[in-house]
Amino acid sequence: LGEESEERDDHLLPM
Amino acid sequence: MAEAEGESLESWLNKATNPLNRQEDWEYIIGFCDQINKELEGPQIAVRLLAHKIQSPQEWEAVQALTVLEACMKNCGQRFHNEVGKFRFLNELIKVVSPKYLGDRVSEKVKSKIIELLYSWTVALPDESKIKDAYYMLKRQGIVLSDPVIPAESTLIPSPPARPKNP
Repeated sequence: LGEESEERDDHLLPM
Repeated sequence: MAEAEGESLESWLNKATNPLNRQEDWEYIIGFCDQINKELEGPQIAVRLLAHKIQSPQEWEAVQALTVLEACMKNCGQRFHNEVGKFRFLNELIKVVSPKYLGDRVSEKVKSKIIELLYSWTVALPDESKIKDAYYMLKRQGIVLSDPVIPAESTLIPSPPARPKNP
């Protein structure tokens, strides 16, 4: 579950 | 090496990236890699420390940190690749090359090394899709104009994978 939420929070920097 | 017993990831990296080093010191670089492999959360901690050093205003410190990063990619295996392959870390590299963040204050040497590393990983680690996303975003932004030429000895793959032969 922890890994899933980490995946959701991992975004490419807005440019 | 008895003195190495109490070394932490941070102390290894400080030595490996010390701006007073006359040249890259491979004893410390490998010491850092070995320490990552020993610690349960080694890769997670290491990428955080590396990102900070790579963003150093001192060019030599940043260049050495990139050499350490490259060495870790070769020596610390899948666990380390997974951490580098997250936007959380890739964004820290993007900040260094992008003029919207630190790019205007960073030397060409540091920026081109980052772009070379990113490109070499897109080739060597095709399963790390976020590395590709980050690299192609830099291309779309015009920050990367053409793919760098990667020297053969710099490629990440330690040995070619065995290819199944047709009977």
